[in-house]
Amino acid sequence: GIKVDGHDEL
Amino acid sequence: MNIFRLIGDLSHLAAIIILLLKIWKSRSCAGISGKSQILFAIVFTTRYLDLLTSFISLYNTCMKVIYIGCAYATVYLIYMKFRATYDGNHDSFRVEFLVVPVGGLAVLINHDFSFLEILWTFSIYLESVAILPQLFMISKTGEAETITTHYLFCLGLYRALYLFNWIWRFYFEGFFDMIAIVAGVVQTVLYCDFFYLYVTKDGKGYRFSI
Repeated sequence: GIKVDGHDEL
Repeated sequence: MNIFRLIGDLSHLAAIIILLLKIWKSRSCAGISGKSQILFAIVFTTRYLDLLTSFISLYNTCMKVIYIGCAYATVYLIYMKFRATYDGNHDSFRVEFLVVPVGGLAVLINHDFSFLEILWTFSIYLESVAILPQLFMISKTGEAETITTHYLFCLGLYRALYLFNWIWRFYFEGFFDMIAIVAGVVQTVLYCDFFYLYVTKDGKGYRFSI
């Protein structure tokens, strides 16, 4: 799944 | 963080620095699409606004700041410092044909209908096609300098490595982000023709068509 609170990838 | 992701990030960083150094050392931005560089500056700006709202890691913050800084430095060199060498006549791709549809798509298809998330989605979609003005310019003039091909190779390699990163993360972390994956596949596919030429021509400066 995907969590939307912040993206750790650049 | 896995090895594909790390090497991907470093490859991305290498591409950005190669381009900056190429322009700086040769005092010229001939053969470089200013439009693609503006698009990349927009990509980084809209994606990394979360610098202001959330801290992920020192690595994450440093890389974001470096990417943004280098992107604007590159745009500055092309449009200000070495403007006389900018080949605007050949940089004739109509970027509104990219930005407008991509903006619409970001509003329609996103993970969350919030300001920052839509801008993040916009940046992901825009990055996937941001290199098109550069590829268009090369196909129009039919040539690219060796150093420019190294730049493009590193830039394409970065997104290809991210695909392996996402496969890794899916298997070992159960993580997947469909928006990033689909856009990443599109972005990588755009480089395939170039990859083929780069490898078969041994990365030498050459005339070619796309």
